[in-house]
This record gives sequence, C-alpha cells and structure tokens, in this order.
Amino acid sequence: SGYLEFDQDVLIPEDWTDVGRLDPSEELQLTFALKQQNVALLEETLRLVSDPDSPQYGKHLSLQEVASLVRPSELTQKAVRGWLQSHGITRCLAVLTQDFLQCSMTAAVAEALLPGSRFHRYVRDGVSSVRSSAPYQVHDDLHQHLDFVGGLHRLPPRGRDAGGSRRRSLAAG
Amino acid sequence: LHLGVTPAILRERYNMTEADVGSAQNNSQAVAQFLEQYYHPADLAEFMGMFGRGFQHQSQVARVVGTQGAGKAGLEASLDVEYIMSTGANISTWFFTNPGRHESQEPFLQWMVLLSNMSDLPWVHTVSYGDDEDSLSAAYMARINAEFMKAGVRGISLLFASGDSGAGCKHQDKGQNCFRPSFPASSPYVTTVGGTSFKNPFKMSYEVTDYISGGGFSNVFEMPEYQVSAVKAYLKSVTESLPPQSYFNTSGRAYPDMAALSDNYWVVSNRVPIPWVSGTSASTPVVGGMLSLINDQRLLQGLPPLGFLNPRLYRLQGQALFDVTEGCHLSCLDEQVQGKGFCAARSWDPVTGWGTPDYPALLAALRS
Repeated sequence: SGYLEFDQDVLIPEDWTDVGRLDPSEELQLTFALKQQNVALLEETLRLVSDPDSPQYGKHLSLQEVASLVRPSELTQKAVRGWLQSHGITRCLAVLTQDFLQCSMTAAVAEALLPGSRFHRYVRDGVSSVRSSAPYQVHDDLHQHLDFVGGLHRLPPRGRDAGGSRRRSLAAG
Repeated sequence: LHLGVTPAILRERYNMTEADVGSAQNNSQAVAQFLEQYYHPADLAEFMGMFGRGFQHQSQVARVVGTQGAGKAGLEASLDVEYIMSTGANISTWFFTNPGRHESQEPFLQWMVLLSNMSDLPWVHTVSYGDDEDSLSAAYMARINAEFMKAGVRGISLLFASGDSGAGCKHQDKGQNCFRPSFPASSPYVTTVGGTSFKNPFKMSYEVTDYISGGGFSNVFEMPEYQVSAVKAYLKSVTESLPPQSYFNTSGRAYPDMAALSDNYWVVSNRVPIPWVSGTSASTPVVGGMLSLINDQRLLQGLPPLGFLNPRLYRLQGQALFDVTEGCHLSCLDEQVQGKGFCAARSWDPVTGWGTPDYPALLAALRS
C-alpha cells in the first residue's frame, strides 16, 4: 500500500474535541474521486471557450459532453468497483460524469479498505463530524485509478457566526 | 453621507440605475453554504422591505437545494443571499445548503459532487469558503481544480471570496515566516473577489483597500497565461514596496481578480438589522449579482453566458473597473514585514485585483 495523498494533513484543529473512536459497526460514507480522462483536453477546451479571441468563445459544453470528455476509463471504473466489491461494499452512488463514487460502509470495512485510517468522532459547538485521525493508504494497484478519497480529513472550517465576524468600531469615522 | 453599506449605496457607487435589474427567463444565480448555515425567508423579506426600495427585486429565493435546518439563521447565509439579490436584482436565486447528510461527508466536496450531477444549474455561483492551501493535499486541490474546469466549460461562473486575512501568515521554525495563500481562492479557474472600503466609511467617497482583503500568490498552482503580463507589470512597478521574496511565490497563480466593497454592511439576520458586517464574503455576492445582470443582457441578445470570466477580464486591462490604488493588506506580524502584506497599485494588484466594477461600463464591455 501507499499514500494517495502523500501530504495528508491529519492535525485536528484545537476547537474540535475527539469524543472517541467509532464503533466498528457504525456507518459512514466515503467519496471516491476516480481518475478522469482527458484532463489536459478539458483545460484546453476551457481556455478556448473562455478566450474572447478564440472562435470557440462561448461554445460551452453540456454536462453530457463534459461527461464524455472526462469519464474515467472502463479499466478505472472496473478496478475501483472491483476493489470495493471485494470488501463487500455495494451500496454506492455514481454521478453522471462517473468520476465520483459515494459509498456507504461500516467503520470496520472502511478501515480495512484504507489501511492506516482510524475513524473518530469529533465535536464542535454541537456539530459532530467523523474523520480519520491517521493518514490512509490504498493498495498500489489502485493508485493509477484514484485521485483521493473524501471523508477522511478536511473538517469543516469555522463559520462567521462562531467568531469569524469582523465588526469595526466607529472610530474610523 | 450614509450609515453603512446597503443595496442603495452599492447600486449608487457602482452606477447601477433603477433599470439595471434582471428580466431574462432563463437566467439564475446561486449562493452556496457549507457550515450548517441557513437563511430565513422572513429575514430576506424584511431586508428587501427595509433596503430594497428604488429597484425592482425579488424577495424570495426561487429554489433551495439541500435541506435547510431548523433554528437560527446564519449571518453568512443571510449576507450572501441578501446581497446577491440586491445587485443581481430580480434574478431567480438558488440557495445551496450543504451541511453534509452524514457526519463523514465533507460539505464542500458534496457541493462539487452535486454540481457534477446536475444538468441545469444557475450560471453564476458565489462561495464564501476557503482553507489554507497548506492544510490541503496537492492531490485534492488538483482534482477540485479539475472540477472547476468542468464547471467553466459548461459556461458556469464560479466566484470565490479571497479571504479575510490579507496575505495570511504561516509561522515557521526559526522565525522564517511566509504568506499563506487560501484555496479555492488560489485556483486559476475561479474568479476571486477581494475587498475594499470607502475612503471615508460614512461618505460616498472613492474606494481604498480593505486591509483584510485576501490576496497573494499560490504555492500550488502555476500562474495562468491570462494573468502573466498583468502580474509581471505589478511586480515590476512596485519593487520597492514588495515584501521580501521569501514570503511568496512570484510564479504562482496570483489573486484576487477583482474586488468590491467589503466593509460596514447592513444585514438582516433573525429579524434583526445588523450593522458593521464585513469581509470578502460580502463583496463576492455583490460582484456575482452584477455578473448575473450582465448574463441577463447577454441571454436576452441570444449570446451565451459569460462562463469562466478571467481570460476576458484580464483582456480588459482594467477598463470598466474603478482602479483601487491606495492602501495595503495585512500579513505576518514579524520584524521583517511588520504586518504589511501587498499594497494596491495602478492596474492589477494582489489586494484588489483590477479594482471594483463600474457596472454600465462593464456591461458595455462584456455584452458584445
């Protein structure tokens, strides 16, 4: 196994409190970002449809056309689905572009699927989030088929109401 | 003289007339929330009752995508929806709420997944959310950047607030600090909006930089072609006032792209009018609403929507925008820079971008 996100940040911000490891039977949802095809062509197409000097300017694509462009290869889709199925994960939803897969599974299955991961529940201001306290790995065979797995890191940032609001005194007047 | 920024003040400052309201059938705009932030319809109605006189507007959100929670309205959500509907007046407005249905979901990622799965979307989306670049993995940012491209090729304009920490600061060992860019503001495929203040906060005066306005240079994304000459010109023109080069990456994507007033707003939240609300999360929906109005005129003429704006914006070379040339934003409080980040300058700068919109001129420039 190896890291998909070699620079994963597993530091938990101080305002989140760890209330314990998830029970192995608890459900969680992970988002698998499958490797897209033709990303360079996507970038070039964006340049052409956004450049006012280009004859392609404004000739935007439909979602179906975008899907045709970036849809992961059959091999990638097969490899990822096969990997998930081999862990008994079958409850998955795909998006129209087929490049995201959202799957439900128990914490025990998720930890087996992603070696290194350890799911904990964190609480802040009455809101709870489930994230991994340690970096995750995936089997080397999957590296060429996945960009990242969502739902392990990246806790929600603090909102404006909770202290981010910046109000000024009238002194400036 | 005025007592703070309201829709009337914004519309006057940016030269919007009573006639500058939406009328196209197939136009819409959206704000997205990620932090269990909900707006309250009664707040919006009260806000428009208090501040919406003098221009045709809508007082209701056309569509809520996601589930609004119960309880108090969030200031962020109230601000976003009230102001995108003030400049983007009379345009159908959607509200995306993404609290994450499950504890393990990432709300921002959920929103991106949603965009990838909806064939009919508003043309303009404004988002007031960001994380420090260095807290995110390169693989994650690269993929989210590809998601922004997917939206751009569909003709969708994504606007992100540039952040409220100026150039930011990363405290490093041995006192070698550096600036701290924010993502998605630093993505080359979104339009990033910075903030300004009135020179005199209670007078319809010219605009100066808001010292909190996020801006700088990405450490992850290369500088895109569309901005190379503008940024080089800036770096050349301000050599004496530039922070030490060890603080930032001169070859990275530079932001913001443009700006609007971000200081001293009035917001109605939980039925209470609240003054002095500030931040680039105020300026972003203001610009978003104006771009929606320009889309409106384009759609009425049978033209496609603006889509990803930056290549065209930079081609304007500041035409149709009020150049902001005064003030600096904040950064590291250390001996070397003493809290000073970048400073505004003629043309593009990493505090206010190309400046703030002169609506009729911008409409004229982008309508054809």
